[in-house]
Amino acid sequence: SSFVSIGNEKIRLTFDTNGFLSAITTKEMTRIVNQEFLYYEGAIGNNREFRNRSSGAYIFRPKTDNVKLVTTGPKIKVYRGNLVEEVHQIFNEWISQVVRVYRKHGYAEFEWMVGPIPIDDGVGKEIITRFNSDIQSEGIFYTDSNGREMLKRLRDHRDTWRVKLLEHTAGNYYPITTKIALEDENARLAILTDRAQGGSSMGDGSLELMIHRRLLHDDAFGVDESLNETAFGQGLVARGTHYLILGNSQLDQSPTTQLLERFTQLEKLLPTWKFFSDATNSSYDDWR
Amino acid sequence: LPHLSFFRETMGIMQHHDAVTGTEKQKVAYDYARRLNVALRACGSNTKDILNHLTSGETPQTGIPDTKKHDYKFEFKTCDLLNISSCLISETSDRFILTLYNPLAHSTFEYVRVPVSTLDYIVKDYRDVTLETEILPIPETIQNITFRNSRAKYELIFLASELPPFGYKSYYIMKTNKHRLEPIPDADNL
Repeated sequence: SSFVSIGNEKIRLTFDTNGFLSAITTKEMTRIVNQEFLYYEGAIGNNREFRNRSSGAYIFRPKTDNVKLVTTGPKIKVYRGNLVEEVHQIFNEWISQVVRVYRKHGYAEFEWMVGPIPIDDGVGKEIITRFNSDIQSEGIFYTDSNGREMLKRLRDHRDTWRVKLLEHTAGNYYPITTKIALEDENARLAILTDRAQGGSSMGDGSLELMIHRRLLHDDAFGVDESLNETAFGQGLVARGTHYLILGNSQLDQSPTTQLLERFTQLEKLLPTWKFFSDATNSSYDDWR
Repeated sequence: LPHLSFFRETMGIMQHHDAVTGTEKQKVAYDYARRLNVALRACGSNTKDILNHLTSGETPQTGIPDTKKHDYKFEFKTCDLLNISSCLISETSDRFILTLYNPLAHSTFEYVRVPVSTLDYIVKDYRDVTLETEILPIPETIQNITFRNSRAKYELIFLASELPPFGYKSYYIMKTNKHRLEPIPDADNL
């Protein structure tokens, strides 16, 4: 009875008693999907050795492959209206999110806000959002190249040589310009981004995207500065949106999911230009 | 043309690999931001002129005035801080116009979110139709951002539909005296 859900007739998101997303229902299916914020600790290296450099502006190099939890239970508030239903989540003092579904949209929006990332403990942090689902993707996921062709990726694999990854996490990260997706025989899950990010699928059914980083050491590739941006004396705050689309997979010969992804991609990357005009001196009739 | 050229040159600089990936030095990052800001403001005057031509009934290409031509000129300003739910015009004006230009080659619709300081607004389109609206609070985590200097506590949401391809639509938004209730979250919040 404590489960909370928001949505419309096309898509419905359910949140568990801890305040986390737990399932998504579409017209065709219900799938277990959860989402959480995690972080990798940036490696501190010895920049004189090529194989032991710090994580920095050029390279993502976590100290270990283990991710750290941000919180075990976000505080949530649910707002419902005629046009949109929203869940406002507060994960901690520096991570919050609004999850929303508009009445006519077949996808969900995740508007995250991260920062200023605390560094009082002297540890650089690289924050990710991770979506875990029960889709049996078997190590395969898809990332785009400049918003055009989707490229097939297989975890711990390179197409043209036999690879042995010494850095399991970083070695599986790929540039995501606008989309990352995975699927099995029945279902397909895609996340669209509003900006280029790094991303991966570190487990079957799982998609993750790096949304903010604050690091304390230079990686010795040339910039000669640590990636530790500040404004007004504090670390930067980043705000952005992910769009989640769940539907039938292409293996199911149904193009509907990818059509929705493509149209949503266009509308989000080329949104309307907004112009504001003060109309204090113009009545509605004058303006008309 | 000088405005457009400045923007073109800036976009040329933005294609340097350090600008694309963010591996530039911090002071260079500041300079990129400054250039983009100047370029956007410069081209803002171009878009303002074009939109004033279009809305006055004059065809910009031919300059032939329409019989319905009028003399109203509007500012058509962009709000750079919409990404932190802040816009000086919408949060301080009792009446303002929002113009949406659709850059897509197909008709589209969009749920528009406008930052406002109070609850009581109505939105009308050009056919004198009052649109359905919703007001939701801007999360406190955003309102409390240190450098966010904004009166906006809410976002006014409405559906802008049938936006024509490569075309625009305007909406008249005004405060009313009708009292609207504060948005209340569900009772089953955790």
